[in-house]
Amino acid sequence: HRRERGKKKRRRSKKVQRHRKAGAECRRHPMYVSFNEVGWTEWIVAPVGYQAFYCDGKCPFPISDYLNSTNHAIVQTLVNSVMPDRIPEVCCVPTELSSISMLYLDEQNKVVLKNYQGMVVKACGCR
Amino acid sequence: SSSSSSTSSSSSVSSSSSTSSSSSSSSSSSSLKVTATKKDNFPQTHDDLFKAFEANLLQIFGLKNRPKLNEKTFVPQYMWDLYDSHKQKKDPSAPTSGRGYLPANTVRSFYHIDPHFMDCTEENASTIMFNISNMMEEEILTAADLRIFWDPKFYEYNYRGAASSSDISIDNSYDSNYNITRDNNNKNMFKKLKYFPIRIEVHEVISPPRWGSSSECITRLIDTKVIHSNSNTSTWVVFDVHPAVLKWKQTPHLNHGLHIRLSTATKNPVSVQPHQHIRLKRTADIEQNEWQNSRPLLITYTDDGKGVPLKRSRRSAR
Repeated sequence: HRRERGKKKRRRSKKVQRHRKAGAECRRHPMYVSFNEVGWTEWIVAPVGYQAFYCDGKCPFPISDYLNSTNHAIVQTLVNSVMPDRIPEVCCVPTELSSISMLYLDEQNKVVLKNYQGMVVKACGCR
Repeated sequence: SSSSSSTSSSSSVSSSSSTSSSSSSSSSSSSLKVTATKKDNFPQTHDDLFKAFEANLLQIFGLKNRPKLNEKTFVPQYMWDLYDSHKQKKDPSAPTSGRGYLPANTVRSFYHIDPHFMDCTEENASTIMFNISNMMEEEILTAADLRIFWDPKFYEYNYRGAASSSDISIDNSYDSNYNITRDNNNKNMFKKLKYFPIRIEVHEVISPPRWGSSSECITRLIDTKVIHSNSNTSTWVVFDVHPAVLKWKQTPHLNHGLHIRLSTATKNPVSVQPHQHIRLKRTADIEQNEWQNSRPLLITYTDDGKGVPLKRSRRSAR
């Protein structure tokens, strides 16, 4: 019975380790940009803020498929594993961005609705 | 910063060479100055960083400075609806007229202003102007809509009031289907009057009348719509005014406004206060909020070549 308990404990600890390791991998993190905090809601009517997200984490070899790595990123990772002092690791960067619509007042107090591209991170990857 | 640093380094070199005798000392002093100028370019404090960030963001927005608002600006309900439709990623064409437009990523709204010239004196007509000077030159105008509010309740109310006062005669020269005799009672009169089709014509003012002269307005018909007042729901009537707005954008001094003319579809003049059911001018009994949500509105669709277009998707075929 004790042996079985010990085995279960080891399995759990391995699972936790895996999760922690996965947490350090490149992924999307929340980053809320509040226009209210900087006093821009006087002229930005809507939204009062938006979730922009950011990318952070490591890109260890082998790079997972969901990280949208390029062939070059794989090669760079390989070379980095051989010569870590000379070649840096690949970067965790946004690979897919989406736009937001903003309703604001211009210099003549006219109401404008505009679509801005590349404002929200949709996916992160190793590039 | 590299170009500025290089120029500053060259100037510092020349100045230092003139003052100091040894070349080594001059080079060392120049390098020090270069590093100093480079550091100056970077934001030093949190405020500097914030200002630099704000300047970048305003540049993205196409603004030079943070807009200084003098008064409380009213945001039209139509713009809210449009914003909500884009936010929820629904069909952006829903609250618009449904005509096929070229892609655009900017939508601007304009309230009308009173014309600076003498109004085209004409019965059942009104002249309104729009200041579109905030539209950027590099933006391509893809569409422009004039939205006019139609309120059937007001229409009915005015006819009811007019009939009860019995001081306004009904013109017998109307279409035979709608002929009303004085012997009819008021109820029948309302029923028949309610279904009068009204034609709204939007003209571009080419040449306004001059002050103190009896010259007439020279106008050009842009769009026309016929309203059948058999529905009880108030609605917005949308007119395509793209040619006029495009002309004003290219040549602002030719902006003399729009002339809106009302008539019956039978080419006879409207007899009883036609301005009351079409909201072109503010009446004394209308609240500020109600007027802001029912006054004429010019909507322009422009594209600056950046970003995802706010295009109107077409309805799928059955």
